[in-house]
Amino acid sequence: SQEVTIGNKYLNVSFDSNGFLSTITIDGVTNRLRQTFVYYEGALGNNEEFRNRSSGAYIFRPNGTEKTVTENVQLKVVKGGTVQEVHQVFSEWISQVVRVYADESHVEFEWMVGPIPVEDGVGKEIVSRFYTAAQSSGVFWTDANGREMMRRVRNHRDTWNVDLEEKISGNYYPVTAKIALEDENLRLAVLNDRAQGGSSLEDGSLELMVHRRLLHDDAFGVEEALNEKAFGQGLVARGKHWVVFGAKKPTSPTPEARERFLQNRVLLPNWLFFSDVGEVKYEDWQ
Amino acid sequence: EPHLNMLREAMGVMQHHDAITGTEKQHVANDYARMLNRAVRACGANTKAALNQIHPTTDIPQYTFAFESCHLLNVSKCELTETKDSFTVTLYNPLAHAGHEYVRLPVTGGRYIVRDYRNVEVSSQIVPIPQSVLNLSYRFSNATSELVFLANELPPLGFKSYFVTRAIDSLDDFLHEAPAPASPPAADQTLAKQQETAQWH
Repeated sequence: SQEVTIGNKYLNVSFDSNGFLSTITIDGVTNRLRQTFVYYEGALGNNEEFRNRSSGAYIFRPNGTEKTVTENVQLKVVKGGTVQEVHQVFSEWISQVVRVYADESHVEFEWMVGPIPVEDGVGKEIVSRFYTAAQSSGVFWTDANGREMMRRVRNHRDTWNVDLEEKISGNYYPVTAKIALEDENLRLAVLNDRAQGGSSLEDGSLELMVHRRLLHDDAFGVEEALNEKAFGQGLVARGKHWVVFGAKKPTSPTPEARERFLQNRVLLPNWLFFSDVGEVKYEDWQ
Repeated sequence: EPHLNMLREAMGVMQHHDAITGTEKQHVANDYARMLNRAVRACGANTKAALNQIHPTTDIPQYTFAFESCHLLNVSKCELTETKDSFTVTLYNPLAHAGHEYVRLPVTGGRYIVRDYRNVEVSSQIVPIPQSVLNLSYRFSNATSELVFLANELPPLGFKSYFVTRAIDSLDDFLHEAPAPASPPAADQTLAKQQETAQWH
């Protein structure tokens, strides 16, 4: 029921009494950083014309705005000299570990989603959403295949006057490695471990779609709904997001450079190999 | 070469936009996963051979190490680290600059000593695996915790090994060592059967 804080010598993150991440403190300055999961219900179209297609493998088309998963998150806190973690349970099918390693200046989110319940006959598309106080004025950035960052503006296209009929999916873009936003004071970057859809639907907030389960084919391909199963249940997906948050200041290395190095490390990780050494003593091995 | 060709062929098939975006039928997606899994496992032989060439123990023939991979670390499962009392972890750094990584190894509890090649003990921490991961019905793992330690000064395009030993803290630990898993009675036969099926999948 009380606030919980984990951290290291660079940063601290706090969780409010409902169990949600709420603030991040760096160099003694505390900023709002909230994270939660929401979901969109998949639209069910008659597939007769383009504008009336169901949400499916080729299309993201929500039916209305997001739904919240819970108002209360259960927490379990683990603190130690190497890593501090908060194990969050949002629901039976959404959990997450928020961790801060002793020598890292980013926050790691290991999310796990599924089996997505569809007893109500409604497909669902699960999103992890981050909120900050940054006045980003509708501007955000998404990467192009892990390289150049493309400038995106909500409800806008650079080369024509767009009139978005789909206010949510019309603002979604492919995010292969990173999505970011900033204002003159703050910058938030979220690195992902696999290609996901992402957007910034309100100033200061970023979201990435982590898992989907849909029940109707979208008539664009193989006449099969995107409803992946494993062992007879809906597929469980587990993955990571890495959050780099900080003051927007002309330091060297710049925040973007730090994100770049982190991106290389997490997307081109070390290969791990294991060997059973049996009766070999350490001294012999050394 | 035949192992590498298997991976080349799999990656050739995966150029199709279906393989990248997941717009194929479910059974095709499963076949893509099967193809990739089979090819990556086959190339385990190549990485083993390469590491045994550059790893200094090759001049002591009985020490050619196996260099196994654990492909299910993302769901905190690794047969070798869960069952062995002493093992080595070798990290190969594919980047052109020195790196570091917090290593997380699924274990069945207890205390471990992690040493690098200079006999320097590396501080480590045992962290419980989240209950929601333990509840995953098809994980088939005895691990309840993860051993976490910092592997640093990983040389560019190079490797570094750590020697991990389960510490027998006290006679009490020794006397109450986790009993070897008994042969599964009939009731667990289904579990063993599922495990075998799961391995195949």
